[in-house]
Order: sequence, then C-alpha cells, then structure tokens
Amino acid sequence: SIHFNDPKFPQQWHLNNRRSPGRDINVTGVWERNVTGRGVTVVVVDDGVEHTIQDIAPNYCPEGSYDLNSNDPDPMPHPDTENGNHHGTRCAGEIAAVPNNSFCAVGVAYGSRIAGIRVLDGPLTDSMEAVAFNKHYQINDIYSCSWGPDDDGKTVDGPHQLGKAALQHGVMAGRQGFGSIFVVASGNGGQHNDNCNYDGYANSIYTVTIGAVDEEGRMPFYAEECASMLAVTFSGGDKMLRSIVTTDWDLQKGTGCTEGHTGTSAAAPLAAGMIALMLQVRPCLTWRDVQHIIVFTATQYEDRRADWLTNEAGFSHSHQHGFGLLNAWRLVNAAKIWTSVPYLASYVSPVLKENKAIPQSPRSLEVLWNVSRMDLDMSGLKTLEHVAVTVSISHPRRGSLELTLFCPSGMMSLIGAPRSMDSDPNGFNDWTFSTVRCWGERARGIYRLVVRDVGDEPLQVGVLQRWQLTLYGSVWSPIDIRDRQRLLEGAMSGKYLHDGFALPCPPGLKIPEEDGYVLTPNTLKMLVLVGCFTVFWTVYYMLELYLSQRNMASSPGCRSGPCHWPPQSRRPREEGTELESVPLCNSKAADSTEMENGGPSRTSERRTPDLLHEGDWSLAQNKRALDGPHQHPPPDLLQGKEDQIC
Amino acid sequence: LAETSGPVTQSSGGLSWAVHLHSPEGEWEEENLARQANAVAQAAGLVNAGRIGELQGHFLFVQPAGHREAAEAEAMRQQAEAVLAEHAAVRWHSEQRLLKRAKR
Repeated sequence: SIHFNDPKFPQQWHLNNRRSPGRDINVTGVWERNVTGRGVTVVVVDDGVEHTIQDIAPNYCPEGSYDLNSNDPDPMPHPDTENGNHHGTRCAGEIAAVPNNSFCAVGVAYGSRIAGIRVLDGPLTDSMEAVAFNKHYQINDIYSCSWGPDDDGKTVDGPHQLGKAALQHGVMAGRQGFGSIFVVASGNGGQHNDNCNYDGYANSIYTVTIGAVDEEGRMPFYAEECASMLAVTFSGGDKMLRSIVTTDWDLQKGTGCTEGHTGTSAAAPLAAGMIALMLQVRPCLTWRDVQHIIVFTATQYEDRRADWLTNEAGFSHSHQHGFGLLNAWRLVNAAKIWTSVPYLASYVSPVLKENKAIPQSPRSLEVLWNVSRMDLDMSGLKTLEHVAVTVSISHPRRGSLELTLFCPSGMMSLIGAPRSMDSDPNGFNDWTFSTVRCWGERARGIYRLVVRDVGDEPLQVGVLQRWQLTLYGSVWSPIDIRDRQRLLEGAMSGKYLHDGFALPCPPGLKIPEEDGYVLTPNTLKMLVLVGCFTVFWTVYYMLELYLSQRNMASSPGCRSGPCHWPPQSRRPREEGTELESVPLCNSKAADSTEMENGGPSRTSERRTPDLLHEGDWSLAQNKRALDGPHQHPPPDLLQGKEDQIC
Repeated sequence: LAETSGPVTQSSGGLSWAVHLHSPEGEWEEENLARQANAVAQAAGLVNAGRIGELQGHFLFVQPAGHREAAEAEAMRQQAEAVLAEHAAVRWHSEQRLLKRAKR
C-alpha cells in the first residue's frame, strides 16, 4: 500500500522487490505502521555528507555532525580529482533519503535524522579515529562505518589502542548509557581470499559486522567470509545483477541519484537504517540487545554454497552469511517486545604458553583449554555471545596458516582462514580472532584450537608461541534462550506493533558531552581579527589624542594665557574630554541652531575654541575628509574661523 | 590557533603522540589532568594540543610549530620518546602514524 512519488523508488528493489518477491529487507509493513526511524539519529562516518541535497536536507542533523579533516562543524564533501567523495552521501541516502519529494530515492529509515562525520578525506590517525567514534555520542545513536583496513588479502589491522578505547567508551557511555551502535562493513576482499577476521573493526565485539548478498541471495564476488559476521543484507552483485539505488551527490559528475551503489559499503547503511527502526519502537535497547535481536531474527535461507551449521542453541550460522538475512519486519517486532539481556559477563583464560611446532597439513597442532564451572562462578557466565582467541605465532609466510576453534559443543569456527596473498613473514603478534558461531551455547567445557600449516614449504616452520581464550556472554541459561526464541516467534504476527502496546523503557543517563565550548577555527580567526582591529584603533586614537594635546599645549593662544573655552557647564571635566566634546561647528552654526530653538544666542563668543590652528586644523580637515565629497572651501586659518567647518 | 581549538582532532602535520596519563583521584580530575598534561608535554619538548575526544586522561601532544631539519626532527622525536617512556605520570603513549583505511 506504500506509494512514493520518488522517481527511483520503483528501482529500489532492496526495499520492495516486485521482480523477485521476498528478495528485499521486508520493510514496507513496518512503514505502514509508522515506524520510520523517527527520533533516532544515524551518523555516517565517511568522506562527508552533502547535506544540502534535496533528499537529505530535511533530515540532516547538524548537531550530530562534524568535519574532522577540516576541523569545522560542516561535513560537506570536498570534490577531488577522482570524483570520489560521494561515498558518504550515498550511504546517507540509503539510510534517510526523504520520501515523496519527487527526487531520486527513499531511505530505509526515512523518518530518522542523518548526520555526517567527515574523516576519510585526508590524513587519518588513531586520535582522529577515536574522536570520530565518540563525536556527539549523546546525539548520534548509530555510527555507520563503510570502511576499514585494506581488503588486499594480506593486511592484518584494526583499531589500535585509542580506537579500541573509543569503541569501548562508546558502548559504555554513548546514547545516554545504552551504548552507541557501531555498524561496520565486513570487507570487499573476496577476490583476494580475504577474511574479515583479519580486520579488527569487523571482529570487534563492540561492532555489528554486516556482510553483503546480491539480489539472488548469493555471496557476491567481492564479499569476504568471516566467523565474526553477524548478518548480511542486500547490495550489488556482478554485472548481470542490480546494484543499490540511492541518493548521490550532485558535485562534479554527480546527478544527485545513482543506481550503482554496491559493495559491503552499501550493505552496512541498510543495516544501520533497520537498527534505527528498531530504536524508534524501543529507544532503550542496549548495544548488546541490538546484537542479540539480530542473532535471534536473521533468517537462514537456501544457498548451496553456504556452509550453514546449527549450533547447540539452535542458531544457524554460515561463514558467508552470518546468522542470515536481516529482515526489518522481524527486527522491529522483536525489538518491540524485547526486555534487556543481563549484563555482559566475561572470562579470560591465563596466557597459555605452548611454543609448539605447527605441522604441515594434513597433520595439525591441537591445543585445549578446559573452562570449568569454578572458572565461571565469579562472573556467572553461563551462555556465550562472542568467543575471542588471541594468538602469537611465528611463521615465514602468514597466509599459510589456518586456525580453527571448536567450542565445547563441537561447533567449529574457521577463525583464521588461509590467505594466498599474505606472505608476511612476521606471523601473528597478539592478534585477536573472534567468532559468534557459538552464540547461546553453554560456556563451560573444553575449547579446542587447531592450527594447520597449509603452505607448500617442505619443512614445518611455524611455531605457536602462546594463546589466550576470552569468553563473552551472560548469565542467561540455555532455557532462557529457548524461551526468548519462542517469545519472539509469537510476536512476528505484528500484533504488538501498534502504539497501544509499549513496554516500560528507562530514559537513560544524562551524560554531558565532555568537549567544552569548542571555538571553530573560523570563529577563532574572526575573534583574532576583531581583536587586532580594536588594538589598532585604540593605539591610533591614543596617538591622535596625544598629538592634539601636544599641539594644544604649544599653540600661542594658550601660551599667553588660559585658553578661551566656550562657556560650558562649570562642571569640572577631565582635560581630555573637553576636546572630544568640543563641537566642530562654528558659532554661527551654533547661533543658528539656537535661533531655531527660539532662544537668542546668549553669547557671541566663538563657540569654536581658537585652537583650530595648524595642528588642529588637521582635525577639521579630517572631519571634512570623513564627511566625504562635499568639500568646504579651504578655510583661511586666520580669518573667519566661524565660517569654518560644520 | 586553528589547530589547537578545543579537544583535538588532528595534529598539524608534524610529529604527534597520543598519551594516556594516570588519573589522579579526587576532585577536579579534569583540571589536574589538563595541568599535568601541559607539564608532561613541556617536559617532552612538545605542546599539549588537548584531550582526545571523549577519552578522559588521553591527550594529544604535538611538535611545536616551525620548520625543522630532518636531523633535528629525529633528535626531537627521540627526546620526546625517551621522556614519555620514562615519565611517571604517563600510563601509555604512542606516536601517531597515518592509518591506511579504504572505503568499502
């Protein structure tokens, strides 16, 4: 029943697929119930957002925006030689493009507000990244990041100390304490056998890692596999398949609309938009509630190449598609009735020093660690969410290594996939891999790490120096999880999705944004200019005063006796002000003025003091100069002073 | 001036260090930290360019403005590294390097 006059809306198959029904994010039913992201702010952390474009301007949120490349509040993209800085604007359009404006397209959460943080268009350091992740974090609810380390199949990188601290600070203090939601794209390294477990943004427990599928639901050529991927949503595929239609910038070759947005860059913002819909119906969802709802509601679907595996808690996960396709209807209905999960519990094993050789495939090195009930008593940890393994391994060709983790249930996770392009001789130094495939399973039991060398070196050359296991989860029992699954299925009819039903939702904490009043550089420059101007004129005026005083002191009229001052009120006045208050008009003018006022002039004395000598005449001249073009005849200094200036 | 307005987001292109200071207990933590940051920066021959975003106790120290020969810059880097590594108030420090990030 939804009809928008946006010219490209019919081509937006990811929103409503008429050609292949069901191959979309299933959002129209949610829109029909007025769930559009109202009251939620999504910030696109990228190369800028052209917020003046028609599709974005009405939803633009300047309070949540900033430009870290130019250090000013306006994140407008700067055209560059490659016509490349349209990325952020396209992502923003996917999230919040305005409907029914007869322009281009419609966003998933077209009722939400969209902000931009421009950070990719220039040199980027850890400190800038840390600032970006917490910028306006009481205004921005969701941070959509469609970028990451190189997807070249040989990079191992991610947020460093500062970036990790900012992500952690964001989930603890962001969004009034409910936690900022960080959505990241899983990576486009598919052609280089890349795996998003070598990307610290994607395998962080604090981020929602989103992969891509094409219109046929398949893993596109560019997509990466990953044990820490939560879910997938739509994006472009190969040439035969449609890409994502969204708003574009209109700078350089841009027309304001594009049909060619693709990559995992296009998938992450769609997920961010769906999370905005969830937060409208339930603003008090914590960052972990959002992750749980994704796990519980993502849908597995038929894809022969996908290695779906169902874990002990009944969740199906595949390295290609995570827990499956995001479905807006399911996400929002689950959010509507979701009560918060228990606090995050964790367990960290000791650092397990092994120093064991890694045999050549098909043999493998296997190390175990048993997590006992006693180990978990302290934290109360019962069921798992993320499982992380930090390893240090030496090997002359890092890409030859394969790391597999088995949870106590036997669920297998390929956490370190071999990478043919990765010939780095430095191995791994405390690199952390993670998996979500054991989500909901019991935490207690024996964890098995299997390391293989699949390279073709003749000798075994790799050594596992040490490893450490970290478990994240909660006190939920397997029964609690099954109960929650049943509860959600009961809500999928949509019977709760109306305004009459709302669970209590705490308002959250008032957390002041730490950054004080920040003077933007422009303001600063203005202040400096005004300051200089003021100083200059003060100095000039003092000089003027001093010179005229000195002249006055040296003029004959005063030398022979007291200076004749016009009769003024007897009130004592400071020396200096007399001059300032002396009228520059001559007595006639003064008389005439008095005549106009009806009263005879009481004195014929010159109202102009006889101090209009050489030096003072300059005052008269200046006065005339300020008065502009109509020049009085050059005054005769000695005669008729009263004819002088007015 | 433009570079050092408010919490810093970027250094002015020269050498810079992110520093995490031990947080003194008690009142006016922020004040103490800022004062201490200035002192540590000065000791290292750097300028405190302000707190890093919302991260309490984290500061960005930058090289004072002005052009330097490579040798001089290297000497400065080593001196700063040595001071920050030894300073009792510094919990952690890291020289800022450019990150390579790609749009996806």
